Amino acid sequence: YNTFPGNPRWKKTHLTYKIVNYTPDLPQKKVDDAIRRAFMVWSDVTPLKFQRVFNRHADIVIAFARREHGDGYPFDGRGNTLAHAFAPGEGLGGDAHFDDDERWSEYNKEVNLFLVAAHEFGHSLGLAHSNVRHALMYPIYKYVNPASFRLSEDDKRGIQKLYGRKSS
Amino acid sequence: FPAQLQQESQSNTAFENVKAYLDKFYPVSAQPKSLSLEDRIKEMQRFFHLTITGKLDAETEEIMKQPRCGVPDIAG
Repeated sequence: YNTFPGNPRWKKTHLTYKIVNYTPDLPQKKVDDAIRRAFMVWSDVTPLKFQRVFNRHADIVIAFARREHGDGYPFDGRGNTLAHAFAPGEGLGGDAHFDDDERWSEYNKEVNLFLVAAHEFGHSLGLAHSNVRHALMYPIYKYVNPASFRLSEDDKRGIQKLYGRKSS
Repeated sequence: FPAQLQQESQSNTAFENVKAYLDKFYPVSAQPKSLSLEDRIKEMQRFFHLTITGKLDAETEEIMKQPRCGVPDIAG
């Protein structure tokens, strides 16, 4: 695993997130559920807790966008770059953006929102890309069945280095 | 000569694509400025555990075509 230079991380364990818009590819409930499950990937192995908020400030802001979308890192249409997220911090820090030119899916092998969101939230929490092929934080998208998804030891070691283990 | 011109244009496009990929995911700001394109390809090949040739071989090109996260592999 890798962390970002300076090891940025949240100095609190209770984090808020906000979904500012939706992809037309999935019903809103499915998006909400995929996002919730993606945060659980990380809260299951650390003391972190995630709370969804509406109409107020959130640590992690989640948006679907196309091409240039105001952060200086434009998306590139269908394929190639699927999403990106920012390391922990104020402002854009922690925010996760998903390229809405992709075809987002819940179950099938087209770009699976849960898998990509879980990866992006790793960045939102302070993990950089891992060069371990089966790690969630490997930069290349690879479909695995979300129902049987398990966080790799590499990812677990990385996130627990930043936030510690979940107390039993 | 038309055939040759087409080859050159394809090779220029490939070069531009490689450079764009490396600029985005292996930014120069994160590395010593003196690194050549070959060195930067090697850096990428090292990250992905590919055979280190410093050239745009089929294996490297295949990785570059795959869908991926937009965050750089080398954090600047």
